[in-house]
Amino acid sequence: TLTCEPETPLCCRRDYYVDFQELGWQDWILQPEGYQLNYCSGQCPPHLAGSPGIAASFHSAVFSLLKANNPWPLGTSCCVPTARSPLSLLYLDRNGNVVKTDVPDMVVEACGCS
Amino acid sequence: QGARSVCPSCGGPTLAPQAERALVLELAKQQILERLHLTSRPRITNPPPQAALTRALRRLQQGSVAPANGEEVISFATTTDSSTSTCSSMLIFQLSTAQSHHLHHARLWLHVLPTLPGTLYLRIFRWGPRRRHRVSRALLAEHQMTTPGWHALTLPSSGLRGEESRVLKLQLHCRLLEGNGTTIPQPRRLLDTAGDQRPFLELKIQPNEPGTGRARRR
Repeated sequence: TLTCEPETPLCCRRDYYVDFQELGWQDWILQPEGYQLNYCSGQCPPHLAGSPGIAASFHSAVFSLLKANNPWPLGTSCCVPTARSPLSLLYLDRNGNVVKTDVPDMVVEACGCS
Repeated sequence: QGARSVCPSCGGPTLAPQAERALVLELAKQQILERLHLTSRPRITNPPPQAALTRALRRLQQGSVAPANGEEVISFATTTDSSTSTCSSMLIFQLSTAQSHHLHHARLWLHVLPTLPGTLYLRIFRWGPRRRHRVSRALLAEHQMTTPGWHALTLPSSGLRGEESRVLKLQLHCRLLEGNGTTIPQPRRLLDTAGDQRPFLELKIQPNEPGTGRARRR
């Protein structure tokens, strides 16, 4: 997937590392020390509609439909997450118990056009 | 960067880096609290001692696998001062309601002192809420230990589930056995019930399956 650079106008993944110390939460989140809060941003012009940023087959299906029908569809295509990964957290709950949990779909790995 | 540069997604002016950073950190807080089903960050009043925490985590890292989408919980015991000897200690654990309702695996970790002179016969009772001025007590498990050090004692999760109370009370009853099974006078301390080697519960919590509530109501 495209990782956003300052001059990238097209749909890409913007990487942000959040340190729990910066949130002031290192006293209750024991592990890890931070996580990637990535998000998607950028434009999705018609010719990129359906390009999920990883596998192009869906993109080619949409593209051939675009060609077969009107070249300028009314709807807009948006830059959205197309692949996510879980985050394993170890934290203290309000009773002082240690809880280990895997939070599904927490980290955006890839972005693409809907 | 002010009005000069344009947001590639919405066409509006982009945020100054500090403002963008503050916004992202706020979003991170919301995302974490929402995914952990918390309304606000927990206020930790009595965190477990670091040494006890490190030791417990090291034990659990050996081969433990959290249930898919479930949780693993370590709950450290506090003891009532009234216990005369550690062999009749009352161990008190504070659990959240969800933890006690969706429990599917439980082990009590106890540290037996090196001064163990024989076989330690241990019974573990669960103390329930008072009914008609009487305390209800249920035998959960019996174990025999012949070596000092840490022991992980499996408890029936069915015996721990359920009460609305978030306080779980386990009473230990232990006595020393000679080779032929006769009881011998026991030294005052056989188990560690405080400090860094204090007992802890290792729990595995199932995720909230859809319909669990219906089953319970039925």
